[in-house]
Amino acid sequence: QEEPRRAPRNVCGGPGVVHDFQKVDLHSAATCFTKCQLGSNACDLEKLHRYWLNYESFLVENSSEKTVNMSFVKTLVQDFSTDISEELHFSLIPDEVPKQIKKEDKPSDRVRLPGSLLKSLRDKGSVDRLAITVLDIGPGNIFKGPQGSLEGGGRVLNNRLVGLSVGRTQITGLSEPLEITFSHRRQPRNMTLHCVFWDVTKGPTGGDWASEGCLTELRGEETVCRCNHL
Amino acid sequence: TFFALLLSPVLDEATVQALKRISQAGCGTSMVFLAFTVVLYLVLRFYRQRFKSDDAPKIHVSLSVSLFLLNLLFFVNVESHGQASEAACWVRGAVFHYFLLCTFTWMGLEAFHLYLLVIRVFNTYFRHYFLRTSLLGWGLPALMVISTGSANSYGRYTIRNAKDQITLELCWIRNKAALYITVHGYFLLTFLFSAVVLGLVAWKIFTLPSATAGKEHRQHWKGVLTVLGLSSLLGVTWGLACLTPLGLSTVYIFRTLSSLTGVFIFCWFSVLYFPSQRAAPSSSGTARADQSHTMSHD
Repeated sequence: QEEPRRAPRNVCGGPGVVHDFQKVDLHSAATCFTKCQLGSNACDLEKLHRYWLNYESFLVENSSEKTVNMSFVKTLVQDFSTDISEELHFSLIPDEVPKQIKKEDKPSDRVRLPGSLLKSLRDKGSVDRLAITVLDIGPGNIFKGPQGSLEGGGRVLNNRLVGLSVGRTQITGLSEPLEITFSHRRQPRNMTLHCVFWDVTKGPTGGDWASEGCLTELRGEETVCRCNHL
Repeated sequence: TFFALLLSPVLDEATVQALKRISQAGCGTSMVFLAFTVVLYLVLRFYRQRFKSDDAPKIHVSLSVSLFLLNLLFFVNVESHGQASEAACWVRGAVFHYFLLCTFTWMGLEAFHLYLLVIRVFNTYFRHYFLRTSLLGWGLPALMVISTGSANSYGRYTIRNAKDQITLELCWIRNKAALYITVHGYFLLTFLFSAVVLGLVAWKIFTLPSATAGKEHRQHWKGVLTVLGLSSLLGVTWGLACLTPLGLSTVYIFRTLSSLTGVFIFCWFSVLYFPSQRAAPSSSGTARADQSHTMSHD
């Protein structure tokens, strides 16, 4: 029997919220990263932001895949035991799926999850799930903040986002911060870098960049972000 | 949660220092000239009876007083931020905010007064006009500061440079929403109102038939100077802040012109009240306006 054809729809601005995270749907949603340029197509930014935020939840809650390797998104989904007290380290090398590494290995881009974060999840069960995503948001408006330009005329460095989700709980007020290291070219003197997270409570289009709880350590060709929350 | 690095432009150390010095020099000079304005008003009030009943100079002086205190607090705020306790910083931020709002409000009231003089002209008599104006000029900012303070929005505010080092720390509004509503939003409202009034006044000045045949060129320049003088009185130079994202040169122009507002107000006050007492009353567009205002109140 022939599979009924899906009616073509405007993924970037059409009605309804897409909640399918199959490869084909991810591809369609990712086309909006370039389609949604300032002043071009009418895009429902709120819906698109929500799609990618829901994708994070989907990864830790329902995903059967351990890794996702597409040109615009690289994901590692991993179960871990909450009994361990050591910190966890993962590489975030561009064009590679994130993978767990040893403490001594220091790739240019990496994330460190402190032991206390994992320990705090012990009450919820002995095993929990972690998803690490590297998302290339392209040149369009998505995840660029209200009005397509960030406060003070800033922009997202390399259009690169790192998504971190652990378990189903909100993690805030960490005594020991998680640490994300981004490598980059040396920046001109009149530019500076700030570590930020996507705050869904801000902005008219389903979120905006915020820096509360995150400290920035500038080190020339790399920047370390220390945040006390996920 | 998605995390990222934001790349944003910042001013380098040398530029920050240069702008700081321009602000301090401009505000210092403004304070001196604003003090001259107040003294001049008191002297004129003492010697000339007309000053006691004329509302226009009272409004100019109220604006001068609020701008003088704003500049004074700017110096206190910038120079001694480190020594203030949390509570003292809260109070300092609130007082600084209050005089900034007073300055904006009096600029708006200058625009309103100008509207009555030049646009409306007739039926401009209001009972207790200056008392009502003062209630608005000093009272509305107080209400806004009380509501901002009740949301615990005041505290230490830092500005950082490219190396993420603190270049300026002052007691100010920490809450961004409060800052946008009570400073940016409020300024935008008063600025738009002032700009519309100034536009109408400029149109009147340049289109009304001149009684001085053969002196059109001179009248034209007088008109230009009048509009420029009124611009500083109505805070239009502060509106250049909107252009600062265009580049460093606009930042310098904004800093220089806005910090020298007090000097421009003094010049305007002197030009308006010294010669107009001696020369023919119709020597300039505003002198005519001023006279008509006096008559309407009499």
